[in-house]
Amino acid sequence: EYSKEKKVGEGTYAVVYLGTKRSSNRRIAIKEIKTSGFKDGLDMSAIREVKYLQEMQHVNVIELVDVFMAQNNLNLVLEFLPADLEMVIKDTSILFTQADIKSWLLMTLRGVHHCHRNFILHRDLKPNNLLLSPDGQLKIADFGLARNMGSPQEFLTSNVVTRWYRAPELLFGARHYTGAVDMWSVGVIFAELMLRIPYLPGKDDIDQIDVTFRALGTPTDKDWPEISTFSAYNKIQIYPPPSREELRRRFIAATENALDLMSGMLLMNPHKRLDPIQCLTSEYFLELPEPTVPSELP
Amino acid sequence: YRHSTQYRFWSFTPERLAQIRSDVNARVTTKTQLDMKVFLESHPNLTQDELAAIKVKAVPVSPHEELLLVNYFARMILSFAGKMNLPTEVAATAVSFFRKFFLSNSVMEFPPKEVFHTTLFFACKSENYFMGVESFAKKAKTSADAVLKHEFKLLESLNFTLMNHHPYKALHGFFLDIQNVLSGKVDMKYMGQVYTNCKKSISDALLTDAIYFYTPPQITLAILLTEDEALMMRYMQLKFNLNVDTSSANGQKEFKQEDPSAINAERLLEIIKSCQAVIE
Amino acid sequence: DLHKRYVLSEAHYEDPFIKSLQTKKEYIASGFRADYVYDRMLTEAFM
Repeated sequence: EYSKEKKVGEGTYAVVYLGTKRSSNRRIAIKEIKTSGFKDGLDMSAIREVKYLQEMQHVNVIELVDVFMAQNNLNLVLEFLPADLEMVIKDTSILFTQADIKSWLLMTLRGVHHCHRNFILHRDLKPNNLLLSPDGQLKIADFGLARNMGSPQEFLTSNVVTRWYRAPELLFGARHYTGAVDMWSVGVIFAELMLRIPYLPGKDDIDQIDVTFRALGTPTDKDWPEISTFSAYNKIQIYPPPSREELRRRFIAATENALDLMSGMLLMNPHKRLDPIQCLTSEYFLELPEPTVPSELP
Repeated sequence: YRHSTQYRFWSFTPERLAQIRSDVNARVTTKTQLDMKVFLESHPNLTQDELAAIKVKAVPVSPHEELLLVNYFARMILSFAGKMNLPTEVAATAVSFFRKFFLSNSVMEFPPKEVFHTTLFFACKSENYFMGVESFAKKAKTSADAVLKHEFKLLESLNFTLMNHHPYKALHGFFLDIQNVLSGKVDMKYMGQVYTNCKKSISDALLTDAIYFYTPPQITLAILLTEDEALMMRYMQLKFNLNVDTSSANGQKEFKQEDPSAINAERLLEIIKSCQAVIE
Repeated sequence: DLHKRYVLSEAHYEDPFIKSLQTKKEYIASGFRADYVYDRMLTEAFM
């Protein structure tokens, strides 16, 4: 039923091919999961991709078309998505407008909302995991780090999310975090779309804390109760939060509502950070310009 | 829930489920008999006693015997998971995987004992309770190879669907909603005891076919009905606008619906009672 | 369904286990939210 025509990528636990679904002649991507050499059997990332993608059907989440075994390898058949947001941001020959940014952010938030209402945390949101379909739809992909929102007594690992997009509570080693960590990542992606360069590019985990607080101010117990209980907290530099004026200068093309939304997603205290519904219903999506229709996006 | 794979791939009518099991058994019985025929032809000089023994002993198990064997080992999984101190949801997922495995495979081709540890280990991975296969094998007093041997076959037999909605969370949800709907009328200490009893009953219910016929909330309400009928009926009346019309002729409690747009409470009650019967 | 079949009213819930977690420093600092837990359990009950 499926052909593998061209190898397009290789990761730690999978090789990705382009192919075709014969019965419908549909272009597809096949993620062939390597199985040899994993002493603990099937890799956790593969299990997570299968487990969570099977439960979700949403225009802004990558579609798992099929799963099959062949030559003792596990194959995930995914929809074919030729581009991602990182490519678009980096390619300076592509001009994009505030309306384009609004459209990509809207689709990202819809996808994240669908994950969260299914109580699924993605835990690795970043531009190159936001893929773009030929008709312009943005789709969240790579659920290799996803997991169910923890049961209350569970200890989650804090070593998740690619560093530049990692929320402060994770940088401090939190074990009982929520979907707020995904919202932080979306906030950083929003900033990057407006700046067209990475917003918080830390060199390593320690530097990441410093870069984050230098840009957004060091949180205190006042605005984030109990933050001082994190052991790493005592060793950090104290920076003042940026004034509104400074933010305006940094994001010159952003409207007041855009700055409010971005600041809401980048609130230090995860308790107060905006959730997907608050973002989707924010003033930013009600003011002009309207989000670009996906099929007209660059 | 209707989008979930649990609903789409793993809910059956009783008839359909019986059919699935007898089809699996028939397929493997045929295969077993063929193997037997080949064996006898390739061993022409068996003695009469041996032939008689084969005739009596080498008889394929019936669907009912398969079911008893599978349920026996499923129960063992629960108690074994308890000894290994695995979380309740992990144990429940292991039971779910184990029983589903034998909806497309027969005990005559995969000895339940061999699949036992694989489902437990795979459930740990699937429920984010990861432990290395070596340490698992040591705790389970088996070998890593034995644990991993059927992992692929298990994943394939599960139709690559791993998400389980167990009734435990629904129980917690009703525990909260009852406090809201019956606010001030429930004794919290007593509710705590009801909660604990229901949790234990849910683990038992996972061993029955109710999980294929009903949704997790329906199973939970059925168990609550068994645990404390008065509490459950009060909750139903207030929650689903049931008014108990005691004036009916045959003295049976009849329920009339006030707000037709809400859940059809009479229908729900019927379902819960039939679910209760299956579990019992 | 647009209309959830429950009203999340934290004030009514006497849930000693969750309430104990809410007071733990590492839970507060992590951003633990009791209402998210309640919402999840109620969703599982009314799905």
